[in-house]
Amino acid sequence: MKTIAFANRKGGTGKTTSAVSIAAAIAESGKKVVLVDLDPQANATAALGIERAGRGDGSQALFAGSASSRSLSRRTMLEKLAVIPAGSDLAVIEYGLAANGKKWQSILRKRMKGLAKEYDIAVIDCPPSISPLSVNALVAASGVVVTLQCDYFSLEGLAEFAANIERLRSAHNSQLALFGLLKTMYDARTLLSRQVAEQLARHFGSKVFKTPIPRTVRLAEAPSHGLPITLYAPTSPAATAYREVATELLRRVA
Amino acid sequence: MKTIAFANRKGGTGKTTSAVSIAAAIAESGKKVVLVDLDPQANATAALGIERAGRGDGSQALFAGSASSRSLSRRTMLEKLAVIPAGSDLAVIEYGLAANGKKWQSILRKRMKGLAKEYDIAVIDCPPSISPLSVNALVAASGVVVTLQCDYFSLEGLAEFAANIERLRSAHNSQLALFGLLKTMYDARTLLSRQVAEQLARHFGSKVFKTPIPRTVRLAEAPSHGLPITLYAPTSPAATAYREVATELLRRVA
Ligand SMILES: Nc1ncnc2c1ncn2[C@@H]1O[C@H](COP(=O)(O)OP(=O)(O)OP(=O)(O)O)[C@@H](O)[C@H]1O
Ligand SMILES: Nc1ncnc2c1ncn2[C@@H]1O[C@H](COP(=O)(O)OP(=O)(O)OP(=O)(O)O)[C@@H](O)[C@H]1O
Ligand SMILES: [Mg+2]
Ligand SMILES: [Mg+2]
Repeated sequence: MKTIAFANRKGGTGKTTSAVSIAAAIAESGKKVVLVDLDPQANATAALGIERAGRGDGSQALFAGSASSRSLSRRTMLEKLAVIPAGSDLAVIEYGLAANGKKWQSILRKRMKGLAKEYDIAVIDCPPSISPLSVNALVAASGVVVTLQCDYFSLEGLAEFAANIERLRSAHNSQLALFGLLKTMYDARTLLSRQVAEQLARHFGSKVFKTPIPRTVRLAEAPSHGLPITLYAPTSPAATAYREVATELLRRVA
Repeated sequence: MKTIAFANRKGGTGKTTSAVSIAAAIAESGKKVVLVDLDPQANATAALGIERAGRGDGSQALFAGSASSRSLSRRTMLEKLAVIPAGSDLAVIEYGLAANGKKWQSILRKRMKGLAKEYDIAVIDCPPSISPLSVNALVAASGVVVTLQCDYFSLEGLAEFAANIERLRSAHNSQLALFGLLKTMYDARTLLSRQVAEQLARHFGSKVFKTPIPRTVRLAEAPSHGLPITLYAPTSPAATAYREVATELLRRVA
């Protein structure tokens, strides 16, 4: 099983939208996928029409060690896509996690081992900011996809984020790969977007996914119906773009 | 001195852009303003052309109690606008803050008292997620402005955010007002935006600021020049909208 974390400390960069859309596209291509919602906001959970986790349930129970990972996963409308949902108790876990002793960064990696028999791919949706939850995700992951808008703050934050990944790799997870940088909410009509895209290409070369995800209201509407874009608007440019990225990602993950 | 926190756990809702634009507009109207950057990403700091704080400097020194608030503020290109910048050490503070004993939520309120003699208005830019930094900001604040995009996840998260504010009010800060809800990156052409705006109006009535902030590349460009929108593009719809909101906000704060 390969584990793909969708991360960026910057807020609103399309982490959840990309984790959900790509998990769905991979499941539709025939692989068994489990999406782990690690954000107390539980956006990915809602986007797939699943109820928030209650006490003793969902991804917070993974951290508490109070339930096996296999008992926590929920089915979705896609045969090959399961979800371990998030709930508000995850916020309580977040506060206490870093006080859990020397190996707190590796708790999630240990607890996710039970998923390997059942799934080909695990996708983790991370919260924004340098959360102990995101740190656990990056230690548990085979690699990370960094989603970002093409704007000034995103570019500013990238160097530091790359340094953070490097630090985690040497301290806790030597296998952590940078699977790629994904341009989201892309508006090719603005000069700023094209300038930032150029900078990305110059500094990260082939790490940048070829296909940018266009800004489109379809992607903002889909979660309100509890459907991934691949079901909500299967022939839309947004669904097509995410399927292309999913294909490119699977090649890099293999 | 009145203290206004710009907060929302959801990422990328325009907290920083609004804190900077409104702080600038209020300063240009003649009041003395200090902007406290409480986000380790230091976006507000960069948006006003100020260098990140180094060790022992900036808002992290406020928490460490190692420097007076007045010694930490930096001048900007606007005569009446000062900034207490953020730096990456703030992330270290963030992790340790909740372990600081019983009154950790009130540290910022205590340390900001020294600003009252010198400024009319303090503006605090908060990071996303339920950070101990945001909690400190809400306990230090006279009131909060919640910025949000008009989309599904934003609406979903509001009820819980309102509950969190209520909890903080009863536990730590009985004066904490909800100064208002600000619609950002608004695109009136999409049905989803108008539907969400309607829901906001129905549930929050006059709390919602009359003027939405339009989505415009000018606001994304301004920080790359280290200028607030009111200087970068003074006659643009974006600058006009933020000035109108600043005026409405000052009435509510008084
Ligand atoms: N390509 C797109 N076009 C239009 N809207 C989009 C697009 N991608 C995402 N959105 C919308 O933008 C908002 C932010 O996206 P999303 O929640 O996926 O980002 P995030 O990085 O997960 O945010 P957070 O940092 O809060 O976790 C959401 O309302 C989402 O529906
Ligand atoms: N009205 C607008 N039109 C176009 N772009 C905007 C607008 N408001 C903000 N932006 C851009 O959108 C991005 C997100 O905005 P901003 O950083 O202010 O949100 P935030 O809530 O502070 O994010 P975070 O949760 O990471 O702190 C930034 O690149 C900003 O320049
Ligand atoms: Mg998200
Ligand atoms: Mg911000």
